[in-house]
Amino acid sequence: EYTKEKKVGEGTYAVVYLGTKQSTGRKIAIKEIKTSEFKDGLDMSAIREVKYLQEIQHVNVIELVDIFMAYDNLNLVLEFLPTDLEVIIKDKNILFTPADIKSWMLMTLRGVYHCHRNFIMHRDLKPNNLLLSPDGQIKVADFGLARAVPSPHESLTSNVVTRWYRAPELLFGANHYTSAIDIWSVGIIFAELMLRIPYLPGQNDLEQMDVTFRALGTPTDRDWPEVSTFSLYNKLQIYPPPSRDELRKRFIAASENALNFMCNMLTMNPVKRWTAAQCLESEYFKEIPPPSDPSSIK
Amino acid sequence: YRHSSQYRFWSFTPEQLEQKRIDTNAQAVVSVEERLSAFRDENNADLTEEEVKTLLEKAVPVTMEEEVKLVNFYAKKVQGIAQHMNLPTEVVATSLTFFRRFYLENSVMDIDPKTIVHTTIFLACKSENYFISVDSFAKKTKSVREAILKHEFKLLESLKFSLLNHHPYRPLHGFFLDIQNLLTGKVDIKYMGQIYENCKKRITEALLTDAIYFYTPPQITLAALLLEDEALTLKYLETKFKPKEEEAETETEVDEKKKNKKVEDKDNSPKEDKPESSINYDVLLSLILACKEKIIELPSVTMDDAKNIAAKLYFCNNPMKA
Amino acid sequence: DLSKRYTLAESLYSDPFIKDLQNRKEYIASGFRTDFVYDRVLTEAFM
Repeated sequence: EYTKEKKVGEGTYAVVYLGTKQSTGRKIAIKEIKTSEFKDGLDMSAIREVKYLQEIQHVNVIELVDIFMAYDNLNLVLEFLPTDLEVIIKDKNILFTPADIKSWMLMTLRGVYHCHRNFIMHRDLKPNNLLLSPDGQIKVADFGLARAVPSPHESLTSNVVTRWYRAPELLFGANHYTSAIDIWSVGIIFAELMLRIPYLPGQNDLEQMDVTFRALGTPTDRDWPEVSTFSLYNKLQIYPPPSRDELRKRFIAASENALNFMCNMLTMNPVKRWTAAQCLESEYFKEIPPPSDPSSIK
Repeated sequence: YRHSSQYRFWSFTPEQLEQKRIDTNAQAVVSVEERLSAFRDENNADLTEEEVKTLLEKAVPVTMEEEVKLVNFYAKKVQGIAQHMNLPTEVVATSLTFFRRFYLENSVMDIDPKTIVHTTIFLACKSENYFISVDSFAKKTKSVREAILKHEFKLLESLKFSLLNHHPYRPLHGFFLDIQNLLTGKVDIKYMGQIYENCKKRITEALLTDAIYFYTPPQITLAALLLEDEALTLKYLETKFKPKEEEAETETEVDEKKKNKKVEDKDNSPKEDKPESSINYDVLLSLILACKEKIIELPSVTMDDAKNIAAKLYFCNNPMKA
Repeated sequence: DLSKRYTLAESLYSDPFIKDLQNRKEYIASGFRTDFVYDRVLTEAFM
């Protein structure tokens, strides 16, 4: 039923091919999971991809078309998505407008909201995991680090999310975090779309904290109760939060609502950080320009 | 829930479930019969009449009913081993669910239950983010890594790659809260705590019954609650789901409502613009009563039963031994 | 669709297990939210 025509990528635990679904001629991507690599049987990332993509059907989440075994390899058949936001941000020949950014943010947040209302945390949101379909739809992809929202007393590893998009609670080593970590990542992606360069590019985990707090201010117990109880807190350089003016200068193209939108996603205290629903209902999406029609974005 | 793989792939009517088991058994019987008659043909010359007679008696496929018994016997073992390993409640439940689903798609004549017990627990641990390396898992279960990993792919495939399970434990927590909300001031918290623990045990037992295929997790939870305290549960269900009669409200009820309303406003909890649920009280109650009947008939398979069936299974796969 | 199939009435809940967690420093610092916990279990109850 499926052909593997061209190898387009290779990761630690999978090789990705382009192919065709014979019965419909539909272009697909096949993620062939290497089984020999993982000494403990099936790879955890593969199990997570399978587990969560099976449960999610949403226009802004990558579709798992089929799964099959072949020659002792697990193959995930996924919808074909030719490009991603990282490519678009980096390619300076591609011009995009604030309306385009608004459209991408809307679709991303709809996909993230759908995960969260199914109590699934993605835990690796970044531009190259936001793929684009031929008709311009953003699709949240790569659920290899996803997990269900745990039972309240469960302890979670803080070593998740690609460093530049990692929320402050994770940088501090928190083990009882919530889906708020995904919203922080979306906030950083928004900043990057406006700047067209990574917003908080730390070279290592410690520097990531410094870069983050230098840009957005070091949190204190006043605005984030008990933040000083994190063991890493004492080593911190204390920076003041940026003034509104400084933010305006940094994000000159951003409207007041866009700045509010970003600041609420990048609120240090995860308890006060906006949820996906609050983001979707924000003034940013109600003011002009309206989000571009995805299929019209070049 | 209707979008979940649990509903799409693993919910059946009793008739569908019966048919599925019949088909799975029939398929295996065909291949076992072929193997056995081939065996008899190959060895025809060497077999005495007595031996042929014994073969025809002992080396025969197990029936669907016997399969169900053996699977239930081993399901209880899976639960026991997982509990003995002190795995979290949800992981134990997932292990058990994986094991039972596996034998809806496979016959015990294809894969002996003994060989899949550890694999289901191991995969459940991984799937529920309770990762244990295969070597430490092997040590804990006195098994070997090859045996644990051997059928992992087959298990995942038989599960139709559906790993996310909704168990009735979280709904129990939800109803524990909602009962406090609906019956404010009428329930004693300490007592509710006791009910909660008892219901957890009933749910753990219910996972061994076919109720998990016929009813949704919350329905199983409500059935367990009904068994624990019928009066409280009926009061809750009526308050929650029974259409309000037109009867004139007594003075106290009006005050009660106002107080609740004030409390809710203080709570500024989101006002739902739709009725809380379009659930039909009578239908729901009949479902829960039927589910209650289902979860109290726990499958009990004696060791002797299991041994006899296991012997039959052994001989039909090893006719020379017979 | 933001409408819920239940009413979240946190002030009416007596849940010693959750109350204990929400007062622990590492939970507060991590961003633990009781409304998220209640939302989860109530959704599972009314799905």
